Formats: sequence, C-alpha cells, structure tokens
Amino acid sequence: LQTMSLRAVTRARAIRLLVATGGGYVGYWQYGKYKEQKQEHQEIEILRPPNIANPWQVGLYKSIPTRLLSRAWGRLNQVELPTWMRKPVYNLYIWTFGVNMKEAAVEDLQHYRNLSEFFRRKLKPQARPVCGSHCVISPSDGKILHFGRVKNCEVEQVKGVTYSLETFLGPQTWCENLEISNSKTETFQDQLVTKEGNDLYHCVIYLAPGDYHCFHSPTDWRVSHRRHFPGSLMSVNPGVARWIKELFCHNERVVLAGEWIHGFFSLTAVGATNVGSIRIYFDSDLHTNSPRYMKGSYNDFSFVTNNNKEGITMRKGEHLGEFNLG
Amino acid sequence: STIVLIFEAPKDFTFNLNSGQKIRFGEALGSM
Repeated sequence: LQTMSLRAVTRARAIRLLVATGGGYVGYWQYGKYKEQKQEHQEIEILRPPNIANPWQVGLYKSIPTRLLSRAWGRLNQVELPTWMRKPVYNLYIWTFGVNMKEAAVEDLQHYRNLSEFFRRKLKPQARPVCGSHCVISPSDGKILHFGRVKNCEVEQVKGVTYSLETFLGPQTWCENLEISNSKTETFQDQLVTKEGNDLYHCVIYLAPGDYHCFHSPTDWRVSHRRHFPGSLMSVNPGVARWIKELFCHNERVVLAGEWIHGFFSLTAVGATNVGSIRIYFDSDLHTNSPRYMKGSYNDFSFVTNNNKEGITMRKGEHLGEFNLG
Repeated sequence: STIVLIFEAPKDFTFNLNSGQKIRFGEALGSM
C-alpha cells in the first residue's frame, strides 16, 4: 500500500510539473505572438498614409461659423456666476478635463467669478521650475505633437501632415528689422536662416482644455515683430490636426518674430474654437477674434521703433501671454 | 490651442523630446 501511494504521489507531481511547464511554454508562446502582432500593427500604422480631409470637407468645416460660436462662447463665460454655482460648475470642469487645482495660485474656487477667469488661472510660483541648463524650454504645459528640422519649406503639424512655412508665417515684409537675407534665389526657409551652418527647427505643443493656458518666453530673445492672422477657429486637437492639412494656416494666430543668440526665433499662438482669443502682455494693440478683421488678411506691428531699436527683450520663463475662452 | 516654435539653431541642436509626450512649462525642449 505504502509503495502504491508513493508511486501515485510521484505520478501526480510529474503531471503537475508537466502541466506547469507546458502551461508556461504556451503562455510564453502566446505572449511572443501577441508582441509580434502588436509590432506588425504599429508598423502598419506608421506606413499607413494619414487620412486627410478632402478640400470639400475642409470647405464644409470652414463654412461653420466657428468665430461667431467662439465669440458667443466667450461672452457666455464672462457672465458672473452666482457664488453657489461656482463650485459645482468648476468642479465639473476640473473632473472632465483633469485640472490639478493644487498647482493653482488660488485654490479657492469661489474666488473665480466666471469660467473665463478660472480658465486663465495662474500657477503657484514654485509649481513650474524653469530649467536653467537648456537653452530652449517649453513655453507652456501641453502635449508635444511634433518636432524636428524644417525640410523643403514644409512644417509638420503631426507626423506626415504638413503645412507651408511661408503661408504660416506670411511674406517676409517684416524682415527689414531682422538680419534676414532677402535674396530671390534662396527659398523662404533659407532666407530665415541668418548664420552659416545653422538649420531651421520647429516644435508643436498642443494645450488641452484642462492645461494651464498662459504661455511664457521659451528662451532669452528680442521680439521685433508681431503679425496677427485673423482666420477660422477650427478645433486643433490632435485628431483634427491629423485630418486637416494646413490646419494651422487656416486658423487665427499671432506670430511673434525676433532674434535669439543663434539667429531667427519665432513663437506662434494658434487659436481654436473654444479658445479663440490670444493676449500678448506687452502688446495692448492686439485684438484677436474680433469681427472687424477679415479672414485671409494679416495685421503687422513692429516693436522696433525710433525710441526702442532693440524690440522687446524677453527672458527665459518670463510671462508672455495667454489664451482666453471665446 | 497650440503653440508653434520655429527657430534657427546650430546643426548640433537636439530636442530632448518624444512625440506625444506631456510637457510642462519650464521643462527642457532641447539644447546644443
């Protein structure tokens, strides 16, 4: 009996061992297969051309009165909320867009009279330390949509979807203030590069609704020119940026151009449906999302005057401007 | 809303970023 039970125990152990090793092997094999499939899927995603909107689809979207809607939205959000309504309204916004109120300079929700004020809330000074070891910092909170070198006068808003550098910045009639060459044989991109051995780079940062919506100087530079392009106010969320080619050239935007230690430098704030207004703190003449401006035109302002030959000097991290609702 | 930076820099300029990453104001974008 004793011999039989010993045999049975040994057999049971062997079966368990077999099941465990076999199961492990099958699991490992399945995992390998899953990894392979995932890699294949990613490669297909990379190779697949982006699904770009047809011209009629863009036309249809552009025909929606987004500027009017944006201004109406802005007006609505300027209405002072009764004190009892503030907490539930802002809490809904905080919950929907994942706002971190612990970083806000004023955490008390009752303090903000309306959603517009809440939207342009400031941060605690210690909430965002400015990196001292790198020459270019992020001017805002957000998501990096794309970055890299500018090639063939085309900039990418997301991977594979481009827009024209010249349409985006406009003609170089403002370059008399900068040391930019104006040779007719050079491309628009070459004309912006002022120093030999330099290249042109770009970086796109998308600000989600819950993000801190003020922006700061990304480096030490001198702003010599502002160009305001009144335009459409289509959504700029990454899905739409993947769908509409030249989206940033259609939308209302403010280009600040100037110089930094290595040559040309520009920062452009691009508006969107809900966030149609752009404010630049040192530019009181700037009025965005206003019915008096026609789409397709642009308004220039030079900061280089007889009294101020240098333009506006900005230090890295200094407050530069903000986006506003409507 | 979106911020677009376009600037001239030496050829050895490199971005310390990944596409799709979250970034906060003040964090490094790139350097030489």
